[in-house]
Amino acid sequence: TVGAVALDQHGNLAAGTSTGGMTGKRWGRVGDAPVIGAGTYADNRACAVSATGWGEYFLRVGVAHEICARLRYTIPALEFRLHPWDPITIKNYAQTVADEVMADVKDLGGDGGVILVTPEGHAIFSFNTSGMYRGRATSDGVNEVAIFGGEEQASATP
Amino acid sequence: KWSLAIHGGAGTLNRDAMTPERRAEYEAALQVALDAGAKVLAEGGSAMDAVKAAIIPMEDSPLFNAGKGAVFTWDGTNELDSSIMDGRDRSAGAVAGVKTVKNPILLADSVRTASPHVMLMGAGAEAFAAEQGFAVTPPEYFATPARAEALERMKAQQLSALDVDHKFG
Repeated sequence: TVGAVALDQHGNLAAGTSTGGMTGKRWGRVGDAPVIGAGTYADNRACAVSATGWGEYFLRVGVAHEICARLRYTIPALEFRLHPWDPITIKNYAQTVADEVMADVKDLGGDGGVILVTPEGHAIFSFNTSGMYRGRATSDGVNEVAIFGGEEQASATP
Repeated sequence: KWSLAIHGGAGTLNRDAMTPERRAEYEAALQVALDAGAKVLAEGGSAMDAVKAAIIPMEDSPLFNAGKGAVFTWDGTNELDSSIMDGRDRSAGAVAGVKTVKNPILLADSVRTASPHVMLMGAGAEAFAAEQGFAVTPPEYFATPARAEALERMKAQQLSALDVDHKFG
């Protein structure tokens, strides 16, 4: 699976995901990537998300929309737009939301991760598999590679 | 101000298979994708165009499980799924089970812009693609030896689709 999320100079967000699915899949199985809300979501009021991983769990959690919904409702409630937080704090809050939703996926037994970009331009990674080293982000003057810090897996897949 | 993030899948890392050389291949391919999207944004292009620009090189690379290099189904075919969404108006398009479209992300975007629907699947999606002028790509284009071997290994070990080693996403 591959994906991208972007914020442009006009303040607009977009998300896309593309996949070949799962080796040996049958019965017309469809995973998370093409399901809007589960693996892909973009809303200028919240964020843009692209997911990858064991799609059945992303469908059950509604990962991409869940992250956007939490950010859309919580951040205005915290009035950060009226009284802007320190940018690091905003980034940390978005990271916490992404991590919480991915923890929900892990609790159900699913592996995978998400990338997201906020309207403020923060690029967030939250993965629970070792494939995370393949996540990258860039913006004006910033180019970072996210590295997964552990070897644990939620699922029993090899 | 602009920002872009990409991923190349979250599959399980197989330490034996992921040599430093192979890792360098993946990182180089990711950089190509990142640069393609970043160029669009740096020049003032839209987030939607940047997302497509970043995903197309990964769909075209045999390294990733999307487009060329997609994994095989149980029946030995390559079925592609893709979706895209615009944060401006929450317009969205998606396709599932497509077998003959080189860049499914572009077809997903056509579903978004040229149909009243959000998600099309299988033969219907391919008929829509033909109407939209997408070239028919032969199945051989998507097949790669590594993915074929993964399917054979899975069948030989009598694993289920959920057991197979999908280390490259």
